[in-house]
Amino acid sequence: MNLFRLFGDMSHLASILILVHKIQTTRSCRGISFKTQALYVTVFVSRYLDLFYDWVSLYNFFMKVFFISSSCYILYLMKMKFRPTNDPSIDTFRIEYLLGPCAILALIFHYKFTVTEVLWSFSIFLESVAILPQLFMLQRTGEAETITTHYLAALGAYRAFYIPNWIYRYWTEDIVDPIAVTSGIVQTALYLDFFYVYFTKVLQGQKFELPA
Amino acid sequence: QETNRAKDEL
Repeated sequence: MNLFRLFGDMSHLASILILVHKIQTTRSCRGISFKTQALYVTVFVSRYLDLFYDWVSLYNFFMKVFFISSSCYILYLMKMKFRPTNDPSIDTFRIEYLLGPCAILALIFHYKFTVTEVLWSFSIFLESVAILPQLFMLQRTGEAETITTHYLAALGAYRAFYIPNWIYRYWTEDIVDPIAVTSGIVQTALYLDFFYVYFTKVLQGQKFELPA
Repeated sequence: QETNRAKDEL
């Protein structure tokens, strides 16, 4: 473990806590893409199957359990508890365009041709694009509650922190994970537009609004 | 080296 990865994981943890807090306090999931959240459940479940047969560390174990359970809990909040505040008519991104290509990519690029390793690859590819329905929704409505933008910023910062982590590991441990690195760079790049508006508007105290 | 996947990463 190095500081970059620790900051990344903490940022990921924070993003989920911010999202749950937003939904609980405003009693609404307005502005949150259900499709993106459902994709995250898919990502975590397909990636963390190794919980059942590979022990890494206590930290690793609890984080995996947390990510699976919190993402399922968010789906529950959106589909059951605060269902009336979820508006599917603006959540229109076609996720089959993400799932299909990610499945094909996972069949081509993986470290071992076994069910769990191909699912791991799939989860890595899917995670890199899972935010697209959310960003698409933001683009469509042109605005977002400030707390939602903090959620997105923390989520974007998470994979961004992983990039220096990979560089550091390359130098100190001679470890390179090309699948994770390529997808991680793509994932971070998808946030650049958002980060620009976040830094120039939200952090200056203005509302998140996209130019018409 | 069997696999270069970093198993300790989340």
